[in-house]
Amino acid sequence: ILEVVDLRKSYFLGDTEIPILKGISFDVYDGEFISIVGPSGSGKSTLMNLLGCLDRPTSGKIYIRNKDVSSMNDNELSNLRGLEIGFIFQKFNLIPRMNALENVMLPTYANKRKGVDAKEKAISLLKKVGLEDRMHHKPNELSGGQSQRVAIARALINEPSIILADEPTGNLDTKTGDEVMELFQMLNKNKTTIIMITHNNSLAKKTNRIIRILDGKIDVEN
Amino acid sequence: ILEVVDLRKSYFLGDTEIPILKGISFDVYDGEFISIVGPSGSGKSTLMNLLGCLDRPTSGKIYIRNKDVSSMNDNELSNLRGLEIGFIFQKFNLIPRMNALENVMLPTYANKRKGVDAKEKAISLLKKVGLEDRMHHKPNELSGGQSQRVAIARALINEPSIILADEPTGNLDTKTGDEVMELFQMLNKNKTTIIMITHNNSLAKKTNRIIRILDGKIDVEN
Ligand SMILES: Nc1ncnc2c1ncn2[C@@H]1O[C@H](COP(=O)(O)OP(=O)(O)OP(=O)(O)O)[C@@H](O)[C@H]1O
Ligand SMILES: Nc1ncnc2c1ncn2[C@@H]1O[C@H](COP(=O)(O)OP(=O)(O)OP(=O)(O)O)[C@@H](O)[C@H]1O
Ligand SMILES: [Mg+2]
Ligand SMILES: [Mg+2]
Repeated sequence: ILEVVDLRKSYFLGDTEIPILKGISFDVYDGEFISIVGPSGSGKSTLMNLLGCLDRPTSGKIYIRNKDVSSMNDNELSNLRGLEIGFIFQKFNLIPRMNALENVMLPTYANKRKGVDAKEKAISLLKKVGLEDRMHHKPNELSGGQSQRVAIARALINEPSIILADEPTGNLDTKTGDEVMELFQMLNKNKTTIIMITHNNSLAKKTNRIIRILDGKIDVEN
Repeated sequence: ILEVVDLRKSYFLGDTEIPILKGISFDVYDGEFISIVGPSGSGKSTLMNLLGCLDRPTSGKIYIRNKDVSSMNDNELSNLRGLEIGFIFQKFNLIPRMNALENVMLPTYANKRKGVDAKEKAISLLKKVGLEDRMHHKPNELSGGQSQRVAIARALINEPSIILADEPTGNLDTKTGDEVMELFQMLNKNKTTIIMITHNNSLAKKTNRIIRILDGKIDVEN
């Protein structure tokens, strides 16, 4: 479902080039649940942003369902980001002036699955992540782990076929983190492809495959 | 060094009272390294903000070195927050327009240890957390775990006698997290009292004592 070919990404501070991804290639098959692991600063979030079409590579190719992402038109990209891919950000990226329910419903304004009642679905997702009694709290009225769970619910509202989760349990206790993992495993059973960055080795071991990033390159694929 | 007596904290949304801390009492002795654990949303960060004098309790008392925090004057509070206590926030709270080095030096502008060269100490701390080559990056040019490490270095610059660390390793891989833990253990050997909120049970086990918060109350102290 996803093919990455010799992906490279550098940042440029002034005219200094800082290479972050130095030639990454791998495939992800439909319905897989894979983990991306590696040291802090190794390039995992950078890779995720490219897969989610939120950023462009310096060079290299990304194919989603055999279509070259760099040759997609605006409509196709908007459909991809809004409906096909659900993105859970490492820093959550919640809207401060909206409450949890409004934040979860936000992706449905631009793109909506036919026949899905956005508000009902949002409430059901917030219940699933244990936030039933925090629905009307704004982000600054939520704990770190509660904000993280709002970000998770928001990524799922349009029933995406691909979930990109950047460290989705970093602020959660073990029990709550396991509940999120169970939710992911249930979605994966229903054919959702999941790519999860995690620092939690015990969670990574529960996935189909682990891709290790080391200093901007793939270290081990097993 | 720290005494908490029947601490209560509620938030008020409109005129609905939401009790968060429901009567917490415990002591922390000079030079201890204690962990605070508990489910997401149980009140740990709320408790930490009260200990760090960044917020006021609804009722109850906090004594630091036998002095009632609520009866301190502005000078004493400023000295406490600026020099005695080092706070590592769950959300980092870095200044976006300043780079890592400037962020780490920030606490020295209002309060400074005599005879400490702020810039030298900041550089040394950034090296200790592995950010030697990221000193001039701003927060949006840093990875999640790198930002977390800048927040750690910043909390240490004034050589506080009490460190309050709210989930300091949530965005770090195991190896980098262990390095941060070693830094804490070294400071603790040198008589620094450390109170650390963590979701990582293996790190909590390395500390002197674990205080578990459950639904706003102390569950187990062992
Ligand atoms: N300003 C606020 N108004 C209303 N409720 C709030 C406010 N701030 C926090 N809360 C609530 O207080 C409770 C405790 O929050 P706190 O941040 O202390 O939890 P925590 O134990 O640190 O959780 P986590 O492990 O997820 O970081 C949460 O249920 C949260 O929704
Ligand atoms: N805008 C930018 N300009 C310069 N360097 C950047 C920028 N954004 C990120 N970086 C650098 O890119 C590298 C990789 O960042 P990335 O966020 O992908 O790491 P990561 O593997 O997700 O780390 P973590 O586990 O800490 O979240 C880091 O060394 C970071 O300093
Ligand atoms: Mg990251
Ligand atoms: Mg917290």
